[in-house]
Formats: sequence, structure tokens, C-alpha cells
Amino acid sequence: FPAGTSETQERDVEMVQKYLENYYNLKNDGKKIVKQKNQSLVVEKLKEMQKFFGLKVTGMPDADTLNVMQQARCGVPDVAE
Amino acid sequence: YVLMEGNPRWDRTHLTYRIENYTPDLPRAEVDDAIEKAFKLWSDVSPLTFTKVFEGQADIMISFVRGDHRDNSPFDGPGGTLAHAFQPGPYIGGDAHFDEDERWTNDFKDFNLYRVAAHEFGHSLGLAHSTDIGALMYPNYQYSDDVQLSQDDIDGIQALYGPSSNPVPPTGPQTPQPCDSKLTFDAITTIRGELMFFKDRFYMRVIPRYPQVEQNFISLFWPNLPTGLQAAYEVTERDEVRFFKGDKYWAAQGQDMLYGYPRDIHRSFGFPRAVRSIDAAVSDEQTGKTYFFVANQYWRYDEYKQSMDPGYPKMIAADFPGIGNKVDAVFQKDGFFYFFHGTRQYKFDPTTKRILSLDKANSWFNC
Repeated sequence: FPAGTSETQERDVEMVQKYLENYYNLKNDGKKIVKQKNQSLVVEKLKEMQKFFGLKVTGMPDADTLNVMQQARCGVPDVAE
Repeated sequence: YVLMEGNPRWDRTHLTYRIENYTPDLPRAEVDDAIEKAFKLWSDVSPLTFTKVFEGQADIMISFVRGDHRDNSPFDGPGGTLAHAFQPGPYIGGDAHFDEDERWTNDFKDFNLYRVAAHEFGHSLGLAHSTDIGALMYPNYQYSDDVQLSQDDIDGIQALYGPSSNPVPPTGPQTPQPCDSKLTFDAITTIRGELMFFKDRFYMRVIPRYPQVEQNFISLFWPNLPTGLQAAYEVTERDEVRFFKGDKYWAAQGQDMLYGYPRDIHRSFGFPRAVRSIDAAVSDEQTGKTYFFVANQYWRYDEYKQSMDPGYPKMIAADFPGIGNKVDAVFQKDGFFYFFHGTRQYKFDPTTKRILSLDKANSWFNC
């Protein structure tokens, strides 16, 4: 893992939250991931994402996962209307 | 490939499109060309046709917009999401939106409009994101100068609309699977303590102490390299990797391509004109001698003197007994040479000139 300051870790948490909301239908209840009561949903979404991209499936936002999340991509809307 | 939920598809094969507005990043003609080429990729492999219209409602409406553009899927400024498209259907169905906060290009720089449009139109036709990294429908942006549908994309569109009427069935490249026991390699090299295997458009990277092989496009690291490399080797003394295809070669330090390449193998290394390409190459970091394998012969080049050693070529079978008459790829690790031919790998001790072990070619991938 790259050494990260608390500031970069905070940014990472926000990035993971936003990514899972955008592409994995994670509901935003206004709280950050680390403060959510139910961590298992985030872990499951992360595992789903890691499996899709052929990453090591850990359920943790490790360096490889963060790297893939930072890449530009297409966002297909969920519904047509 | 993955189809969209409910398998939405157009109920006809002749579709229209309209470009509602143009990005200022490119001349209009370039935008028209990118969009037309993107549609052609899909029409070439299916019964679909696409006709451009200039007014009214088209099946696929194309626009460049930024931020919240009132479709419940706001864009997010530069980077992040580049574009999106809606599944087949009336009104907004099929429409493709490109984020105007991105810089749209017609070359390798971020972000190539043709590449992104080709992906979005896949959604417009009913395809969801594929898990095949070589597919155009893979969700993350990756550019190579030969934008093409993979076999996975072709299978997907034909599952929806049937085969092309072309008498020669169109085919696309398959993505190499690291754990396929039939996998062979174009070239292999060490690079800064790691191993890189090359196959078609892809590299497979073995990183020490990391259990999984990393696979991606060669162009991700070196956008200017051609695909289908034939040989590669590292000169550790110079922190330089050289890549060969045909009678040309390129050099890189890490991710940076060195200036002044490609160069000619005849003038640079002294190969005779009859040598048209290199099968495999490896440089012995102890001696500074580089071995070039061409058909059933090999040459030896001195990296210090920068000249070919006299007395070459010699027969591979004579000096590397047991590895056969042809080499696909070779690299050196811990003093041993690892030769690859077809699906086989030979660990060779250059001191005793003996083969120490025989393995599958993909044995480095922890399959």
C-alpha cells in the first residue's frame, strides 16, 4: 500500500463512495462509507466491482482497486426514461 | 458480452442518427468522420445500417453536453464519466451524450471521440458492459490506434440482430487468456525486475510478490508501439527495453519512449538484408552480449562495442541443445535463459548448456 496521509485517505473514501454510487447503485444516505452502520453492503459492492475487473477480490479498497476506480469510463444510465 | 437487462433491441435494422450539436474541440468534419466510423464498426458485422439525418427526431440523437443536462444522469466535469448512452427505445432511447467537459480528440490523446462513440453506440444498440478487457464494451477507457470490435463485441451484437449479410463472416480478435493452456507468446522481456509477456495487443505483467498477473493493452504503457511485437529485450545497464517488429525497433526507458525511433535493425545492429525480422532476443546482463534468434540461427551482439560479434550466425540447435530450431520468446532471470516455443518453456543453463526443466509456457501466471 502506498503511504497515505489522512487527507489522501479521506479523499479515497469519498472517491470509493462516489464510484459505488455511480456505477454499483450504492445508495447515499449522506454519511461516508466508514461511518455507515452496514458495512457489508459496501464490501459486497466492492467485491462485485473487483470480480468484474479481474482484481483480487478482497472487499477492501486496496491500491489496485483505487487505481481502476480512478480511470475514466463510461456511465450507462440505469433506465431509459 | 453482456446484454442490457430485459434484452432491449431495435425492432428494425435500418436506423437513423442525428448530430444535434458539435464539440468545439474538433473541426466539424472530424466529428462527422468519427461518428460515421463508429457506426460503421457495428454495421460491418451485423445487418444494421445507419443513415445520418439533419433535422427532426432520429433514432439515435447525439449531443455534447456538460453537467446536469436534464436526463437524470448528470456529467461530472473533467475525467470520471466521459459519456453515456441509453438503451434502444423511443424518445431518449438510443441517444448518446458526450461530456463537453472532456477534451475530445482524433488521436491517441485523451479522449479519442471515435473510440468513445464506438463504445456508446454499443449501448445504443442494446449491449451492456463486457468483462472482456479486449472488448470495445469494456467500461474503462483505453485507446489503441486500431479501434476495432473484438470477437466478444461481434458475438454480442449478433446475438441481438443476427449475423452480417457479408458472405465472409466477420471476425474479431480474441483476448488472450493468461490461464489458457494453449497460450503462446509473441515476445517476453524483463523490465525493472518484473516480467512482461506480449501477445497481440496485450501485455501480461508478472509483478514480484503479487499473486495475480496484470493484463492490459500494450498501448496503456507505450501508446506509440505497434501491436503484434515479435521480440523484446532489456539492457539493464542502460535501463532500456527494446521492442522489435519487422525490420524496425523501438526503445523505451520505463514508460517513456526514447526519441529517434523506430530505427532500422540492419543499420543499427548490422544484420544482413536477408534478415527481415527477429523472432526473439535476450541480453545477458553479466556479459553485455545480446542474442538474437532468427529462424534456426542466432546472432550475438556486443552492447559495449555496439557491434555484432564475428563468426555469427550460428545454429541454435548446436549451441542451445534441446530447445529446438525455433524460438518464440526468451528472457534471462537469475542467470538462466527461459526459452519459449509454442506452449512449451525450457529453463536453460547457459554455463552447462543443459536444459534444467520443461514447463507450460504460462507457468509464471500462478494459474
